[in-house]
Amino acid sequence: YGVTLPGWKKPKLTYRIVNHTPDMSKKDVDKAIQKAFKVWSAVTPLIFTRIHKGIADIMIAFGTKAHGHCPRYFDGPLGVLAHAFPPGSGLGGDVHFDEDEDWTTGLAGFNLFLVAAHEIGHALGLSHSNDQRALMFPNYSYSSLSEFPLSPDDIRGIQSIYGSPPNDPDKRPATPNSPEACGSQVSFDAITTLRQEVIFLKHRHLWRVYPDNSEAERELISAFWPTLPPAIEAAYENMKDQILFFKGNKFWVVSGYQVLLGYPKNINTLGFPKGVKKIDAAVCNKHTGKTDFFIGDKYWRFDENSQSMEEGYPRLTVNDFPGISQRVDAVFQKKGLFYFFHKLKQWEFDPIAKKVTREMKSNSWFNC
Amino acid sequence: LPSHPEKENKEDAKLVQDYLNKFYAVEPDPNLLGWKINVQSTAEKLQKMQQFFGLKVTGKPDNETLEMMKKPRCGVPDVGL
Repeated sequence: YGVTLPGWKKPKLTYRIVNHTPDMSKKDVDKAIQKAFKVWSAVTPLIFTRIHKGIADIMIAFGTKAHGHCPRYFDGPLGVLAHAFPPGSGLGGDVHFDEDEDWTTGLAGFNLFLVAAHEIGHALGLSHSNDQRALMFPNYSYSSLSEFPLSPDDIRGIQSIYGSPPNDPDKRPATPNSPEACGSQVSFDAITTLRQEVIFLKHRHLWRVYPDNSEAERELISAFWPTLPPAIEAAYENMKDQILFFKGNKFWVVSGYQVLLGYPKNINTLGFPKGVKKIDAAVCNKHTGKTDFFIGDKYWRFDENSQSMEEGYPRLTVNDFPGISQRVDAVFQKKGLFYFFHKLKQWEFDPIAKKVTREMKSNSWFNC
Repeated sequence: LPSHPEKENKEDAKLVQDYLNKFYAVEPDPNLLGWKINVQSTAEKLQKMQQFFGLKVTGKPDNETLEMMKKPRCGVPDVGL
């Protein structure tokens, strides 16, 4: 990462959206920019407030070619998409978007949220990073990870200027025994997929394992979801691009960075009887749309479409998953196969052949 | 065979020059005005750009470098602020 110091000298910053692109509804533009600011406020003490009149610290505008007093000009479609200025008065902190681009909320054209998050990084004092996975890498690229645009490089960069958020429970130095993925004694609290990624959770940390088998990244859970507690007990990705996290009798639903409003909720809202106090592991079978919740030696089945628990459960896990006789710590599905984890071991299970096909060490996904 | 090799070369040369001037020109430090400013050669700037993007550092506008220069990107310079 690179920085242009000294950064803003105050934690409370204002922003103003001076005009809107006609490519998107005003509401969508406002939402994209608000979400882009949240990317940074989630990992720093900074607080952003929108104002509708006058001079804000960060003035946001759309323009083409030569625009206003800006010393830089845009170049029509493609090429330069946007630019911003480091913290300061006048143009300092301002963000400009090239109106000749096609601004969108999704994959087509250029995703306004993603570009805004990058430019706000500049407006807060970051310069370009040569880490291709970083949000502050100069070239535009939208990928399935774009809901989580910050890489560890970005987080280190911005926290080198502003520090971490005040309510960061992990502010304490890492406990000496914070596990490394390749340690011989590694086990996991919970595991979930997220599109192409597999996310392993342990204590206050998570590891993101990418499909291209590049090195796993270890990060603090709170860097993404500050309101989630440590030591999550179960997690799974549902059919709606969301992750559900479970701890005790509570569960949270997250979409991207956002923990959905109204959560945590009690697990009995899913249909569990009062006697069930916690969930050991959960996995949604993407082929059937059914989610299996493993508790002790039994499991429940939940229909994601009807959002209701199926009749005739709980059943003994070993009866329907021959070979899976240990309590399940964590489970996830990849390419149709299930991977059941218990302490230092994992079992690859073929749900169609209904048999265990391999036994491996728990950390086999980490290129150790 | 490329239809107009010399025309393409001209376009590529302009792309390279524009890109390097926009993103790899070291902006003169106002405090140093009056001193002899060391004007970087195109090859030096090109090497810096290739290094930044993890390309083969040749100092020449090879295909890989030209492809990188054509990607949509942010307008803030990569160096020298």
